[in-house]
Amino acid sequence: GKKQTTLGRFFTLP
Amino acid sequence: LFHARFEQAGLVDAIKDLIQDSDFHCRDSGIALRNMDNSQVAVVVILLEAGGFLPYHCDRRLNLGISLTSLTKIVHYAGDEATLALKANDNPDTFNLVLECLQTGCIIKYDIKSRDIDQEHLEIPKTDYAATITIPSAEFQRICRNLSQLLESVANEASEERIKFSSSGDIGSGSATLRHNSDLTGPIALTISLKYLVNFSKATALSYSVTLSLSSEVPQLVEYKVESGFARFYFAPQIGE
Repeated sequence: GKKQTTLGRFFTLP
Repeated sequence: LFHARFEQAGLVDAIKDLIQDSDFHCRDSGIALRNMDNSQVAVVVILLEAGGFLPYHCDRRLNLGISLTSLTKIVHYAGDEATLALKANDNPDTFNLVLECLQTGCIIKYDIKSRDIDQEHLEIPKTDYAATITIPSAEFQRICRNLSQLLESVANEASEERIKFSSSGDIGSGSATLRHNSDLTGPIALTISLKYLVNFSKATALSYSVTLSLSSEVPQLVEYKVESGFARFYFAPQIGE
């Protein structure tokens, strides 16, 4: 199955 | 002194279910907003260039912390015909909101305390997408609302000529297919939560068309162009375990 990711792994939050 | 008058107050309604409050970054070039929703799966980026406001005046950088929940209530009761003006003077702790109904000449003014919002800065990298598809925004909203009545998530499949939204749940399955004239580097298939797409599509009134930028395993982008700017919604992908 597929799992919903969060944006933290794609967009940097310095 | 800061003064901006905006004729598309419906923009506030489009983002209020994703973000409860946000800093509005006011510069001489325009107003920008960039924020992540609480679940950290969606990001809203709005840019409104100074040229889209009549008038626009900003002689120093200003960050206004605004409760979108409150702003929505104010805009909602003003109706669709109202224009919204933001004003701030040298005191950064408060700002003025002025609603003006052009038809009746009615003016409503608020003095609002700027909120101190603990907001992280987001860097959004430039992405090359496999498919960038532009379709009528009203059709996109109709499809999302219709499928979401019964089902929870939607699979997008795009080929050279058609984009297909298909969905399945306990009661069965459904799909909608739409023609498009956009370029694709290849066929694509991915799954997105319908609940969020329904939220994004609340921006429909802002623009005749919506552009979906899609690739597997990177955030999807749903973009509405507005006069002198844009509203962009990013959504985190679902990835196979």
